[in-house]
Amino acid sequence: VPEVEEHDEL
Amino acid sequence: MNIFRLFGDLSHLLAIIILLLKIWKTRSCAGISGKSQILFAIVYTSRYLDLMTTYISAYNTFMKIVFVATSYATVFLMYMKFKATYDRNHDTFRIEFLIVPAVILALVINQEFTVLEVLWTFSIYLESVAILPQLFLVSKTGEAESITSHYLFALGSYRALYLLNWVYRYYAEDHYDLIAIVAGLVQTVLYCDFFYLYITKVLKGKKLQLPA
Repeated sequence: VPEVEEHDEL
Repeated sequence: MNIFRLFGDLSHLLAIIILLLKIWKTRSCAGISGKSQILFAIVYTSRYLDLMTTYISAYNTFMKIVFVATSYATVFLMYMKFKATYDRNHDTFRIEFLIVPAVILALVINQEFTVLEVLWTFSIYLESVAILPQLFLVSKTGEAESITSHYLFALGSYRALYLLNWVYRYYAEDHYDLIAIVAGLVQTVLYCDFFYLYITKVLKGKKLQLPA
């Protein structure tokens, strides 16, 4: 399972 | 932050400002779909819940708060303050046909099955189609005021600029988010017909009028 990145966009 | 993303965000902000100014100055929300505005309020509420859990930057926090606040302000102006001018007879798109599939899709296709992540994914899916009630309203009345056209152009440009941002980030940062990219493509494609009319008519000083 790929690690979930933070959503840094709007 | 790259130039595409910055201009995308500014284009989004401009769209919101144009819409609020139009409603405020003309004291009327005629020609605007309240259904689309409700969908946008749902989109930003479900996406920006991470304001409570994650800090990215002052810019990010500020823009999120602006997007959430202005989406509620727009809904308030349309359904309360200038309720009498709201074009409800033409604004008949059934939003449950967009919300329900977006919920189901978010439950099935997401990066991680957590409340915040599923809500984020739902908001991305819903945003991609949230403009449909507005486009439906324009097609029903057969025309749009120039100011409404400018609003739609700025709003459509925002996701198109984000597509360039994602291409840039893929090459420059090895970063990509498939859910956002696919939904962003869908969102931009929905505007294509409108973009064509905007460039060929509105920019030449004509009113946006659909062929009868």
